[in-house]
Amino acid sequence: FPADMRQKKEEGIQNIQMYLENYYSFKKEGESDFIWKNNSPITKKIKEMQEFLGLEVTGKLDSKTLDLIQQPRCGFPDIAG
Amino acid sequence: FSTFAGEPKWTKQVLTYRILNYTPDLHPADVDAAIKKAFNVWSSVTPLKFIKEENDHADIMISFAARGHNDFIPFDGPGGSIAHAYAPGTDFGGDAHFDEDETWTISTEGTNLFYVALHEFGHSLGLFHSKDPEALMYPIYRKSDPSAFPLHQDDIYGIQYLYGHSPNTYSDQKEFTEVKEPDKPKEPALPDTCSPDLTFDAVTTFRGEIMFFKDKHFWRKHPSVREVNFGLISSFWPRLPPGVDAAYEVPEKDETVLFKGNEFWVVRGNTILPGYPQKIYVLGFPKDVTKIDAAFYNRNKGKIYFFIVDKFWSYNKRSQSMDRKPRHIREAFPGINEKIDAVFQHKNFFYFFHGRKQFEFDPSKKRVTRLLKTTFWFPC
Repeated sequence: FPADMRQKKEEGIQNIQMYLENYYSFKKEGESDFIWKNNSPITKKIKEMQEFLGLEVTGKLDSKTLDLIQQPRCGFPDIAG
Repeated sequence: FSTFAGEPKWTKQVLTYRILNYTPDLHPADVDAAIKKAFNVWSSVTPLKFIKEENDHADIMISFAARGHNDFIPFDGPGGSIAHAYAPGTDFGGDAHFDEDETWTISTEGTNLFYVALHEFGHSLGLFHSKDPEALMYPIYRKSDPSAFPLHQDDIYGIQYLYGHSPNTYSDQKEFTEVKEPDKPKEPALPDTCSPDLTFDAVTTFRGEIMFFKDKHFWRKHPSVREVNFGLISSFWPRLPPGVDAAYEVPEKDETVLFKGNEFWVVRGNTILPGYPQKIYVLGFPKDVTKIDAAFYNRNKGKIYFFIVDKFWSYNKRSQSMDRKPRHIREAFPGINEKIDAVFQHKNFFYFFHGRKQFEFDPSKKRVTRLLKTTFWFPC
């Protein structure tokens, strides 16, 4: 089922990008931002979000993180731009 | 908890709100009740009061909308972002927007309007998001126990950091008990708010409220709110000597002028503006004037009236000039025949205080329309 998995992964990446842009003033500058290295911009932002929302700070798109960003929330950012 | 950058907060304690439109998910009366209940919760832990406006502009404008709705943060359809609100300030400041694509309820099904409104009004009052997953100001919406008090200690710490706690408001003297300390020298008794003999040193409007001064205390009362706040003048303006002779407000400058002897101070909120006190002679009074009995600012005429014994002076704010000589009070205000203790303007009437009496004066008819008790404005 690799195609299925890949699609889910794509969706997860889109969701996390939008979430971080809306609520953690993440600015995606280029594709390199999506290199999942430990200190890449998006990994840092995921850690910031996980820390704020009380999740385990992994920097990864684990299931708990993906669940939480699906939940209804206040539209105001968590980190002031 | 956290606040917005720069800690914006409202500088007045009585705020207005207006519901601009209603969601079709609920009966309008249910929306009104949920919104009112949310404001009452914030009122219960702060000195803040909230008045519902029907037609005019209000500090907190409340609306339901879907997707793009004339601000910078469009909603995103069902789920996701369900509402947002702006920090205290002018224009958008304080406003709360609710996503019409949600299913708004007053139960634990769907999205409960009361809980979301309570969170959003936290923003309207100056709170930012909290990291405490138990706190109301945590950003993720969760169903809550309707029987529990909806604010977490973190929310209360946050809002009281901004506004302090709810004061010893009392709607009548009997509920107000003074804590007696046996070893402390007996303080003079607190003035009795409902005494028929109550007199005032000065009265002025103050940011939508009315402030009544007596000795070292004052009462603050919003004409539309039943409670009266009572406190020490020094708790507001530590550098001001006790006993104010006269006071008036210039609302459009958010300034209030307080007189004591031949000096005066200008304050904005609880801040004394720099360069005060000044001598009253800079206003144009002759040296034989040593104190002012009462004063008020007639916004309709742009004039400030100063009352001294049985005469008054008027100061034209536009031309910045004082009358060359005073006139008899009874000439301009027939029926006000004696020295007055205090005076203020409320809507289109002037209220003159003399001893235990209060005269309501209608300037358009140039006559006294009602004789009232001094405690008329209090819930006695």
